[in-house]
Amino acid sequence: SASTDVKDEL
Amino acid sequence: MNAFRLAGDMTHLLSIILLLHKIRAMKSCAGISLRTQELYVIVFVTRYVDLSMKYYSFYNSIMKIVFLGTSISIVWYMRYHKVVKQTYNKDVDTFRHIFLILPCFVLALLINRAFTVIEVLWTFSLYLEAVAILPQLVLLQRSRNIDNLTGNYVFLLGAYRAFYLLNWIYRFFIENHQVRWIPWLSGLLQTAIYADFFYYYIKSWKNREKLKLPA
Repeated sequence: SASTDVKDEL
Repeated sequence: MNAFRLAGDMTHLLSIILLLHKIRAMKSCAGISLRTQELYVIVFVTRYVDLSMKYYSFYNSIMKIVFLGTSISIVWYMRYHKVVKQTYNKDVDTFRHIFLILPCFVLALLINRAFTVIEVLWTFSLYLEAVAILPQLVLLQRSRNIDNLTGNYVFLLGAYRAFYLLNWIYRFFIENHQVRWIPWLSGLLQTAIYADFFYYYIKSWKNREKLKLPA
């Protein structure tokens, strides 16, 4: 989702 | 996941494999900054504290575990392995961690998206990663002789960040990703820090000369 988008990166 | 993101993760992984190869096969960490490697451990530990709390994907979890494990083992080899530690350029690797850690921590306390422990630590890890290569670049500048493995290692680390920039551009325009100033600007700074190194790396590669950074 939009609120967690960057958090799925490493 | 888009191709830029995958390319970024793979160059990051490859850089670590290259460094571990140098350490394990050649039993040498000459030219590698222990300071930078220790900063990466701090970066990964503070960024991945959510590992046990939040699940994104199998790929994401595995990669986090790999980055944590490899960065800790690299520091272990450089500090304690009886052969490897003797190749460490201790006298030239003098950059003080605290000058990077403290400002990044203060900045994370001041500029973050939410004032929670997890969010502040995550933000701190982004700021710290942006500058963590500095001790390594200082060490390279002081080294008269940069071996190919070390040069390629730093190049791959820089390439990883450049691919992440492309990944963010792609996500913003193609996947309607929201604006995220904190990771974007710290990522941009992190990539910019490599600009000088890239210039000399490509120049030496084109001229088939040994890499040497001007003092």
